[in-house]
Amino acid sequence: HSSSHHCVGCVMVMSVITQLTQVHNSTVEASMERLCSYLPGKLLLKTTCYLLVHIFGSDIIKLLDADMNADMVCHALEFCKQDAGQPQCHLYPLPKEIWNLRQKKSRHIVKKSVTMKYLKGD
Amino acid sequence: SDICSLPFLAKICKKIKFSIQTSMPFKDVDSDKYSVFPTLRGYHWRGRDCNDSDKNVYPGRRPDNWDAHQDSNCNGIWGIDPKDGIPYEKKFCEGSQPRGIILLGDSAGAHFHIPPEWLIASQMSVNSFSNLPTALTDEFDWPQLSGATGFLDSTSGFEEKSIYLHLRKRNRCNHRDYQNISRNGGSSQNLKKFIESLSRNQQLDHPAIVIYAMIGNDVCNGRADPVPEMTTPEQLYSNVMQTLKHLDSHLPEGSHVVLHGLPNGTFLWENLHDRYHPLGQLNKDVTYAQVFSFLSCLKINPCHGWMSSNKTLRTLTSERAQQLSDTLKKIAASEKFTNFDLFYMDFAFEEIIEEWWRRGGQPWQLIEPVDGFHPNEVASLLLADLFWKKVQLQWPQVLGKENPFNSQIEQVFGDQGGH
Repeated sequence: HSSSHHCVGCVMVMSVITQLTQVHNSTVEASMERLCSYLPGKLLLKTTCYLLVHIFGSDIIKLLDADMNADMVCHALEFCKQDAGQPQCHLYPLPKEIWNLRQKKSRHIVKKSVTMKYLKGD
Repeated sequence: SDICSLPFLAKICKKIKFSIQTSMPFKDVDSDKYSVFPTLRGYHWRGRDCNDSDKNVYPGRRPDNWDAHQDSNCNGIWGIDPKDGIPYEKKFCEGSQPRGIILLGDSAGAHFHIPPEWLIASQMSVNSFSNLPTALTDEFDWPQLSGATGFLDSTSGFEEKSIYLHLRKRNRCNHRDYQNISRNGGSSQNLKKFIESLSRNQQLDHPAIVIYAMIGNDVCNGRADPVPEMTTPEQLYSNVMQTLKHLDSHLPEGSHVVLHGLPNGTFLWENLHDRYHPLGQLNKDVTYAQVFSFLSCLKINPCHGWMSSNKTLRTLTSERAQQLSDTLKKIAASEKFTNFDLFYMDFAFEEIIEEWWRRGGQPWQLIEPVDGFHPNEVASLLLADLFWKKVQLQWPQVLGKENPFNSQIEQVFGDQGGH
């Protein structure tokens, strides 16, 4: 369950970042900064946000700038996983072939990612 | 990754985990189950303690020596009237039959709510997340605004009040005597894990009105096939009897228990599936049907039985819900207990939809926008109002009499210390 909740949380946050970029006609980086600035300092919420941006921000920027949607970003960063024999879960509708094409591309993007290497490690 | 593994956080983490697992107040210096702290199961969930260093002082207890020298039951009424030397609690509350309200519920009863402004980029601002710390430490529940035990003014500007506020208005001696013993995911099966957090001393406290309102999780789960996991009528009978026996050994004589039936949840799909979810309002690209399908795929749909495009499954879920409601009705009609009388009430969502229609509203406006599942604040208050009217009509003894001294209590004690 917790990994499913991580997936839902990731897709919601990526959707908000994508929409902030759209609404304010700004960069992905500016939208992430804006979102963190909206959070209260209590319970380390703002700090945690900036920490997550520091860890995942560069990958998120590359993926969203490559026209990936929230589902794909979260699958590429492995917040969403497809269990063996289970369907791929996504919120936004996308034709399968486009999904597969984009997924290959997103994997290529994060392949060089320091963060993903680190997270894959022990 | 586990922040609680840091040595300097281990102790506080342990305390917070205990509070969450037991549904007991995190900050409760005198361990009387009442707190001066709002969240983490504090006074958002049960009457605020007025002396957290004396475990014999807490809301709902019979007054100690008529509260001549201290407010032992936190209802804000204490001291001696200089005119005649009679303690105020004796003068204003004796014979008025004070009583508390206790809800045994689930996320609906605790008023689970994720503010849509957390998801709508076009309206987002620095203020959008100001309530996030409170929500996090209250498990995304808002019992302080719930239909059963809410004590704050409605955020939707609604006139209707919670059942607790109705009781308080009827008899000001009931001030602060509320307990919301609810938990997200609560059902007849797991209530035994948190019913111990209910606080009532059979000898020392006033009687209580207990509402048993497990309205969904006995038929709701996230399984691909939710039916096998649903509670059967036989299991429900056994679970509820176990709960009622526990109540009979804890509630003061003269208490009342109302068993609340389950709703017909097909209403959710019918009124939401083709509407845009808050995440999909900007680009018109996410409907509730997609959200439900995404959650079902991840196996965390809060109620796959009703939040599904499968009509047969929705019908099956409602049939089981009706069987469980019939079981509760049967228990109320046939079982007798020493310290309380027992009643059954249908979950009349259809009736509050009609009332909402009458006021020019649309049914979808009665459901939480982000999760598409829970009754929202308006629905909770309409349900509370309907509950109050029905009980007043059918079983007036449950609510006690109007206290003729209410205005004098207000005159002498004002807001009685507030909440």
